[in-house]
Amino acid sequence: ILGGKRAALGSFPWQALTHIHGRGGGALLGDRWILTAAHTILPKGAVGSNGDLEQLAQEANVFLGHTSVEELHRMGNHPVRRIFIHPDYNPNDEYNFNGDIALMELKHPVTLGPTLLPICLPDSANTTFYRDGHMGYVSGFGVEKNFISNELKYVSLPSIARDTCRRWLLSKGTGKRMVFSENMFCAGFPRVIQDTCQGDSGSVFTVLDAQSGRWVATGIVSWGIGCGKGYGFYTKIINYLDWIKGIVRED
Amino acid sequence: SSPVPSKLYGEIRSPGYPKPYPNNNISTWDIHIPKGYVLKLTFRYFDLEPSESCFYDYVKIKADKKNLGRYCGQLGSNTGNHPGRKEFVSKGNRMHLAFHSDFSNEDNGTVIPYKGFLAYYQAVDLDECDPNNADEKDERPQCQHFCHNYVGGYFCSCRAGYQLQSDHHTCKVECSSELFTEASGYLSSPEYPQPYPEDLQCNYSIRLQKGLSIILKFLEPFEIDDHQQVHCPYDQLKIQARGREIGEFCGKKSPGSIETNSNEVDILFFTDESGFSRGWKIHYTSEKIRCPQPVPLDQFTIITDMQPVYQFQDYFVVSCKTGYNLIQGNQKLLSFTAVCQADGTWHQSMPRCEIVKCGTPANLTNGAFSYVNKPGNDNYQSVIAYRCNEPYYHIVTGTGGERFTCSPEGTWVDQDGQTRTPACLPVCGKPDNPVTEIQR
Repeated sequence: ILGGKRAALGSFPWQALTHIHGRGGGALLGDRWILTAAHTILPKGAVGSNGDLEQLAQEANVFLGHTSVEELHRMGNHPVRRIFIHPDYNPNDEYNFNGDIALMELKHPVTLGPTLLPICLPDSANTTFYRDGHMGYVSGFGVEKNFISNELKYVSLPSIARDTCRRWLLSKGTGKRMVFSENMFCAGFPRVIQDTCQGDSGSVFTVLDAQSGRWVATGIVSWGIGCGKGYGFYTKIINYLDWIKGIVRED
Repeated sequence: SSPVPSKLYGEIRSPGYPKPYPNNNISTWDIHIPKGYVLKLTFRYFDLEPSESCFYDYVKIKADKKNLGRYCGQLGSNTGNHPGRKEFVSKGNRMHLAFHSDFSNEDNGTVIPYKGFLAYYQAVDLDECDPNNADEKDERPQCQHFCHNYVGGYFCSCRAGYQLQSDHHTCKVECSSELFTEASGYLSSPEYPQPYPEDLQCNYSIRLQKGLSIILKFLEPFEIDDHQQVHCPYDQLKIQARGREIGEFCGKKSPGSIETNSNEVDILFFTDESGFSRGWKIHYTSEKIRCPQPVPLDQFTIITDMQPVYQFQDYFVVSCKTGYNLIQGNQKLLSFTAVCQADGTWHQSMPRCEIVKCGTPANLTNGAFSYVNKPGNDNYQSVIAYRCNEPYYHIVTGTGGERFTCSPEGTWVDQDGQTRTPACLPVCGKPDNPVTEIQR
């Protein structure tokens, strides 16, 4: 997280720290599901990762319930039973993060408390949160000023209108090749250094739903061009509710 | 002479019947039937030469050393003595016939072909018990007590308490092993209500089926030799039930009615060599043995259709008030029935009713339950309430809510009677310490 602040204990109790192919983030759904980005499990262009999800589930480490990485490691990881990658995600298409969403089922349900609580999913009818300028919070254990963070940080960012994202993207060299699909949205500032960065992938972009008084995950940190140099791109969770519920409810 | 085979019936014919009988013929027949019968003879056909006093041809009949007559002639003839349909009955079991024909059967120079006779005899049972049948010098002794005739004979029997002696006629007191097996009956001292004989060793046994209780009711008069000071020194009437002595009685005061509570009773009556008391008579009856009235052990026990009296083979069913279990020993019973046994006891003892316990309610993951009434009380009708570890979980229950009551079935059920435990579902999006920006 760039340009962010240290998160207080219990402010982002859904935040998960993951170690799969490196550091990543995630968010607790219910008491046994971790929502994250598919590329933290099947990185783009990773050579040799045969995508054996069972194997990956065995190797994955998930930490929950604290803002300190050290503490999290001391508390121990939560073993993963199963991993579900969205079928649209293509790890071999380097410039296309469409479908960058995954679910990890923990072997054992966690006991919730003040520092460990799930995040809500958005109401499928409520697209207000994606309107231009709607503020949201993103937390993560990712890189800040080239250093990996030992603390959970968060930053408040506005969602951006799709055209703005698209124009910005086209103005960037590499951006021209990137796919900006309907299932993504962008957030952040073009010139202010407040952004998510590597290591934050998989963490969720949340907004406070004023109506219900609940925090809702609207996006998943997915990709960006550099960090703090413009907008970040997030998986649009509202487009995957059926997929998520299909898996979570089936279980 | 031809003895007649001792059949019980037969025919006797004159020589050559139905051809005319020969002249100068003498034939005799001895009819002999078994004892216990008398003989009855009639002539089916009779046609002999008539003569004054049946001087020429005749049939002579004798029985019991008496002459029963001399017969001759033809039906309707003025002379002779035709027997017609007369029945000749002996007193004993023998009869003698003699037939005699003279040298001719002429009448005015004409030979008359008299055919002779056809007689039929049969044995007729002698009712030896009919006093009229006993002739004055009858060597047969009379039955002392009872005479029983049957076809071909008779036998004697004796009053209860007496035994037929080897002469098959006389009765001697015999009461050493009188057995009574009817559901009710009478027994009395020999000769009652006349004075009883001396030197008696009577034992009357009443043996009824298991499950019956014999009731003895003494009738009047009751009189057994006794002594003012000493208890029954002369004659004793002892009553025992299953070997247990119920009492020893004598004197003039009747024991009245005795409920023996047993299906086996022995009545022993001993007399000495003298006395003129009239004895005793008992009318015994029986009824199904009674069992004690069932008494519940606690206020939660229900005895279905309580009866005023319980007798052999009766039963009672016990259940408990709702919310209580039938317990016998440490065993929980689904039902209970006790049957009154033949010895007047219940085949199993009364159970008790213990309140249903539901045990510790199911734990609620990420929640807890609390006892609404008394802590730890898991008795029937106790109430617990589930709640989740708020604010991190919220409770999800059936339509019956989160309060559960201990049901009669021993399960915790909600208001709708459902046993399904609530669930604590995670509460999402409500951090304890949400980000709040102050500075603007």
